[in-house]
Amino acid sequence: EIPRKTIYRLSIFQRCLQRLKENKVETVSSEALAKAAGVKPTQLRKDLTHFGQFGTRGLGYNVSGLSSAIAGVLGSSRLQPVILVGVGNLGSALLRYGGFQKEGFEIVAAFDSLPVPARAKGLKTALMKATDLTRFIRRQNIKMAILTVPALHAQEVVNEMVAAGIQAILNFSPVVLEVPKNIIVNNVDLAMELENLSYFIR
Amino acid sequence: EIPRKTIYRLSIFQRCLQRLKENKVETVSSEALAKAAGVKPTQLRKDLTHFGQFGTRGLGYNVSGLSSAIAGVLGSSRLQPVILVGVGNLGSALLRYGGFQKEGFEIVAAFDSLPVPARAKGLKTALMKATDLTRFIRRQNIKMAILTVPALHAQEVVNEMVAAGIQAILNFSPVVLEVPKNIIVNNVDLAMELENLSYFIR
Ligand SMILES: NC(=O)c1ccc[n+]([C@@H]2O[C@H](COP(=O)([O-])OP(=O)(O)OC[C@H]3O[C@@H](n4cnc5c(N)ncnc54)[C@H](O)[C@@H]3O)[C@@H](O)[C@H]2O)c1
Ligand SMILES: NC(=O)c1ccc[n+]([C@@H]2O[C@H](COP(=O)([O-])OP(=O)(O)OC[C@H]3O[C@@H](n4cnc5c(N)ncnc54)[C@H](O)[C@@H]3O)[C@@H](O)[C@H]2O)c1
Repeated sequence: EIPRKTIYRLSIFQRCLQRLKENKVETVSSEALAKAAGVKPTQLRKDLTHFGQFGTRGLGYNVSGLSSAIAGVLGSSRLQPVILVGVGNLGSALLRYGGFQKEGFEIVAAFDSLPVPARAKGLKTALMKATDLTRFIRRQNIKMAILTVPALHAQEVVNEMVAAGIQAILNFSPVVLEVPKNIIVNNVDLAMELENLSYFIR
Repeated sequence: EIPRKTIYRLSIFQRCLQRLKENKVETVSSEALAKAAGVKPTQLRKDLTHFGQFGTRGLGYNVSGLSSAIAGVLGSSRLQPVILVGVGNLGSALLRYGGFQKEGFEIVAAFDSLPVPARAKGLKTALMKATDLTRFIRRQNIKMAILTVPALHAQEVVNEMVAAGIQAILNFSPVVLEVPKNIIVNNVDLAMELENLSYFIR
């Protein structure tokens, strides 16, 4: 079982390699890649050994070779369909963000208990009623969802999504979601981010 | 120097204590509090010893006592002013979020190079031109900022904010910001969150 923190770091290494590729750099030493990613070289080497043998001693890593190897491991080399549930203030801003598609994720449909067509104006994402959620997840075999419903409704929506086949959830509602062991939830709590920052400006 | 991860966990303990308070629970054992927070009891005890002696052996912790001690440590018992820069799709959604105020953070002003008044309609937050940024930060002695400008402009905006006195930044732009050692940046990269999730649905 690979620790989640290692997977986060893989994404960070991947971002650094993409920037090197844009600057036409072909090889990079583990010291230089580690510094760009903000980790120690021993941590970088340890993380990569989970996935295979990369680079040659003394020569460093081949930038495009390592980058496509990491894309393979992360599953980001193929476009993954994602649904979004709760098309309010935050949900509608996330629908308009082009950065997900660039990294290999496409929001294929958005669901709301009271859909407001203007919130999805000009987008190709289909806006659907919450009552269509289960059927859509099953028919399209969707595994990932972004949850931007009010805290009060979060758990009930998650229960329905998991029963229909969702395995991974990016949760913005400030609640601790209860899910079976095999379901993975990443929480984004923006108020907690500010609380973390405020400690350091004493 | 207390690790940042310890401070994150303090916020999580705080959320659990608030839920216990809402359910009129007066004392809690370290095992029960650790389980609610998703950590081991040894981790909970180790984190709390950074800040003082809490609880009595055998009796556990006094819920409201520990909660106000943590609020004191986190600085969340007094309202902190925050500014937001970049009032586009994401920025305008964050402006409307009531959850920041509940946790002790007030967005006192929002800045944009092309302010669109409709984006701040109905809100008491002042919408100002980007040219007013430095003067506002200095006059109001603002220490924290939320950054929701396009990646292309993120570094130049950060340079101006840091020069004016900002010490902590919550960054949403998908760029690695370069800041002096005493400035703290928390990055929220939503595409990376999805990448992290997608690994686990293999
Ligand atoms: N807006 C922000 O910046 C922000 C920041 C941090 C966290 N959050 C959290 O994100 C969530 C969404 O916030 P928001 O500001 O967009 O709220 P919002 O009220 O603007 O939007 C919520 C949407 O969810 C829909 N909804 C309610 N119940 C539903 C259900 N059962 N199925 C499908 N849709 C349902 C509503 O119709 C509404 O459109 C909240 O939990 C909030 O705490 C928001
Ligand atoms: N929308 C999302 O859901 C989302 C999700 C993840 C990350 N992001 C990131 O957040 C940032 C904002 O995204 P968005 O979708 O809101 O973009 P947007 O283009 O809708 O908004 C950006 C705003 O910043 C303003 N701006 C540009 N330069 C500025 C400057 N120098 N000073 C002040 N304001 C300036 C623009 O006028 C515009 O209003 C981007 O970096 C994006 O990559 C957005």
